[in-house]
Amino acid sequence: MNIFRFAGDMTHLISILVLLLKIYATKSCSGISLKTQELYALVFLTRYLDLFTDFISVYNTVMKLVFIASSLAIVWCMRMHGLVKRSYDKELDTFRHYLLVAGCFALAVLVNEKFTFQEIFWAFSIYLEAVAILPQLVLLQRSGNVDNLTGQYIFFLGAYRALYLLNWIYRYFTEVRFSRWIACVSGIVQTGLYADFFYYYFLSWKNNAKLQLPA
Amino acid sequence: HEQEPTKDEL
Repeated sequence: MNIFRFAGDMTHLISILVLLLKIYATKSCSGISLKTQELYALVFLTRYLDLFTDFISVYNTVMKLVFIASSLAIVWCMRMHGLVKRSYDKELDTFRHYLLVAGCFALAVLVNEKFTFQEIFWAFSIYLEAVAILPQLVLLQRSGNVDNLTGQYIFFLGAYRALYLLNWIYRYFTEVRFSRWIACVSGIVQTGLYADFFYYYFLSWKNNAKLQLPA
Repeated sequence: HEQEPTKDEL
């Protein structure tokens, strides 16, 4: 495992911890899209079907279980926990996420590495992860104000994507058998979606001001 | 026949 990949995994983990911290410490999920969180839970559940068939390393297995458990915990809190549930911006979180699920599934059936149950769901999870942030970005855009922890959550998610791109570039040049074009193309799309957010995040950081997105 | 690369990423 190279340094970019490891740093990418860690920033991914940190982003989830920041989100859990926000929900736990403030007992609020304002500014967080339940739809995006549900999509992530679906991403992990469909991608890690190989937990039952392949063993890669203890690190790999533990991280997969952590991602599945934490994403389900976040969805559970936002749906079931009284205080957290009340702070959810339901009327702003109206992105039609089922369209993303349907589109990604259709694409996975058409474009996959092999036409098998597991490979189709793997491709589906890669496509869905690329666009799963959209309901979250739309919610932020609508609410305008972004609190610090929410801003940091998205910042770390974006950093994870950027580091994975560096990881693929590194692997492309150092490993003969490395080919992950489905993941690479989806990863580039996904990282691109963050570019706009990063721009405003950088501006607010530079001006030492609260992050505000233009209407 | 080349062996397929494993999906070792998260």
